[in-house]
Amino acid sequence: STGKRRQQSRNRSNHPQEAHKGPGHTDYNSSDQKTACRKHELYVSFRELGWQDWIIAPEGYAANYCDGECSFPLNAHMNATNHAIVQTLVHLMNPENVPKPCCAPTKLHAISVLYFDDNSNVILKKYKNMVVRACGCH
Amino acid sequence: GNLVDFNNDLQLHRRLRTHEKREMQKEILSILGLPHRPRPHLLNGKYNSAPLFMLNLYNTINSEERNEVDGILDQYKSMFTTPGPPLATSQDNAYLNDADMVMSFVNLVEYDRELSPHRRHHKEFKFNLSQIPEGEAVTAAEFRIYKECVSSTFRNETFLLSVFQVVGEHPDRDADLFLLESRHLWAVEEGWLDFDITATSNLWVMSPHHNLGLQISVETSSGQNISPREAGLVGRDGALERQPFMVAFFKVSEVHVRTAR
Repeated sequence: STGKRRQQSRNRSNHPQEAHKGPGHTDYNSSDQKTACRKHELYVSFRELGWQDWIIAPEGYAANYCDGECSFPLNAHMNATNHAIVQTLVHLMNPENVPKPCCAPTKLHAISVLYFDDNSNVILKKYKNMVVRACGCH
Repeated sequence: GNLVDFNNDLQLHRRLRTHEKREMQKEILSILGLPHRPRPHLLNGKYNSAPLFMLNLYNTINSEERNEVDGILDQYKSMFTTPGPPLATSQDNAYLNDADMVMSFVNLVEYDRELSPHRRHHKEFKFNLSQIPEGEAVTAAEFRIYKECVSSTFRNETFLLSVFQVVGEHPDRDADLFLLESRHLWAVEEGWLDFDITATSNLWVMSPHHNLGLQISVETSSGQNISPREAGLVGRDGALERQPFMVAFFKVSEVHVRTAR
């Protein structure tokens, strides 16, 4: 019931202890939470790769990645496609043959990279889908 | 290390082994669509007008995330003591909104060739467009040259600056030129001049053997040919951040398919 959920949500936000949990937090038990599909932070440093002589900017970028389990209940805070729900049901009925849905990016973001080529010409290129903004079950 | 996972309990914060680093480099190069790591011969190239112009464009598109890049930009900008780095115009910003890639090209002409007496004041410019990634189409291109204020003999003069595309070269006579644009300039005016060379660039990209460069000439109002330097136009002997260069805006015309490795 959406009405009931809205009520719960209101109660939760009024609870002082919940203030530290951040956006999108839900009350699954801690072991579920650890393995649930979510975005992980991952910074790719061009400087550490020893490329500062040809990549002018940026110094690196937060690429991020998705990892975790996609199993019932598909966490309310996370994007799950309709098909992911069907996939989960079929997996539950036939776990040997049908895999669980995949934990994958649902929102991607572009970055621009400024670099020299072999002729010392400078290239500014927009690379689409470089940064994972959000993860979900597909 | 290269990989820092802030939230995961396992913490992947460690230095990559040499072969891991090499693999990582290979993967990131593949993501960037580059066959190998570029090895630019920079010397003074880093402090040239073209990289500065590009940094300005980079700054424009990253203005929302300005805080993250300010460190790098400040680092570059602090290298320059003289004023007048090339700034992007509103026209450039319009091109930029529609572009997937922007590329600046440095002038490759290092020494003036001896031209005929009739053209002894002409200046030549050449640009290497051979490394444009496949599938990129030129949507706009500009030739940019800086003009300083003239304070000598020609102070009250008006100049006629002409930009030509070299369409044919001959061993025994002058090159064939095609006039791209002529523009009147005041002796006292100062700043970047940009000339639209979109059609020329498209031709150069499609038929590299037609890329014979550009020439410029300057005449006074009385029709006297003078050296571009006398008209305040900055050449190779001028300040690095005011060197002439070419910039081209590209739009991806093909879907880039990464090959399986």
